[in-house]
Amino acid sequence: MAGWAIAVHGGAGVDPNLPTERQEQAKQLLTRCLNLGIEALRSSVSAIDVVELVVRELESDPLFNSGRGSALNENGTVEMEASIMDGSGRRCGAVSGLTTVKNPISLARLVMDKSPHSYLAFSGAEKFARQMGVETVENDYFITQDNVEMLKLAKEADSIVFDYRIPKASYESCGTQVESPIKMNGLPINIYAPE
Amino acid sequence: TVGCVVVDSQGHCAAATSTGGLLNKRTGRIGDSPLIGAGTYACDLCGVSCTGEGEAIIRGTLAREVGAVMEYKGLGLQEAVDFVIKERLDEGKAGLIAVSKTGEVAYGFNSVGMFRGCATENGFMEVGIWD
Repeated sequence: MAGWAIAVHGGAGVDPNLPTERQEQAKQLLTRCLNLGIEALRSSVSAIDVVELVVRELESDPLFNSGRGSALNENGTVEMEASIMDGSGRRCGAVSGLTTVKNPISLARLVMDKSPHSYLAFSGAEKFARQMGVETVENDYFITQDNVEMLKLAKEADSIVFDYRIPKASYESCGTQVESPIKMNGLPINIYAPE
Repeated sequence: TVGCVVVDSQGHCAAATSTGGLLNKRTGRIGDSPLIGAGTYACDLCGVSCTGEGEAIIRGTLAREVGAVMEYKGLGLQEAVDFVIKERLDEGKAGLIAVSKTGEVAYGFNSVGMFRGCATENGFMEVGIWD
């Protein structure tokens, strides 16, 4: 039997000018999550339980765009989504439009294990969360000052643009960016920000 | 967006992805992360989690593609990841992490950087951001 293996990510599309201390913070969080998963794998915890355990840790830390620290929508609030899949039997669970569930990945797991469905969204997902008794919090628990600032920048530029980590200075210089000729779904590709 | 993929000592794969989505997105917008086969996929061959421009990942059914080219083209894990990132994103920018039932780990991205970390039972461990 081959050995275990694990990988984690915190998002693609990084501001090339991200300050060094932010880069170090990110690496420390990734290392902490890897070690959490490695310890569980050494204790023979199953793959599906390890991925849920590690993503919960990532959701609870405000550094990356999930759970606490999620990017803000046009209304300045948080709408979260998640999914989980077990390769054994290809079982899966997904949720969207969550506003109060502290760890969306665990609700996705409950959709997989405790519901006859694969995907619940918005009010149905929130109702299921209460039925399952998962931990819920006020929406402002997920909102960080950093992201409030980034939303302000995006509003000023009136678009969905950019990775929300780009500091104001470089952002203003992007304000005059030339319309990209490349289109996706019929829209200029540059309105799609890396998540 | 955050994600984790694991293959355990029994050779079972799993994947999980979670996100707040796009900054300044319209309310009700669904990205790739909750869509099985797009942002997240696992089968008996591999486990995959994606991140980046959600709309491009959805259109490319990116996560399932890794499993599909392993299954139908017989590619190895890193070959499959490289093929999918190169051939399935059109002009979109994205990244993904993956494991295989034989204990391999791989990642690929065409965006500017990706926050990622990986480790295997034989002691390999890497944490990185840039190429």
